[in-house]
Amino acid sequence: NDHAPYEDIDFEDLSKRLEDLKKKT
Amino acid sequence: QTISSRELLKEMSQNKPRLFAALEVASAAVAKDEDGMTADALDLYQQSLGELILMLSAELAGRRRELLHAEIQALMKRAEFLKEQMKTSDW
Repeated sequence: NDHAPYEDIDFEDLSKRLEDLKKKT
Repeated sequence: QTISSRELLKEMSQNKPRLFAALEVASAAVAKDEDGMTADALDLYQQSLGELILMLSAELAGRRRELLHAEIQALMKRAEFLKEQMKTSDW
């Protein structure tokens, strides 16, 4: 089962960035 | 002929209507962005990114997951840049 390093995705970070994006300025 | 990674992803998502639809929204966001319609673009970026992140979490390891991850990061960067621009502009 090959698991490349790039497959380690930080979903928490992505979700946080999306939430930040949604926040009204 | 070069093909954008988003177009390639769409080709690879023919059997995944939800992913395909989210990529279409992402394309629409980029088009609005390039037309200078920032508010519309940001709204579409948010919609597509929310959906794409969900799709990514369910995607199995492989080429499509790799491309999807890269695409999300690129879209996120564009959206964050756009938001910064809107913050600093007068309107």
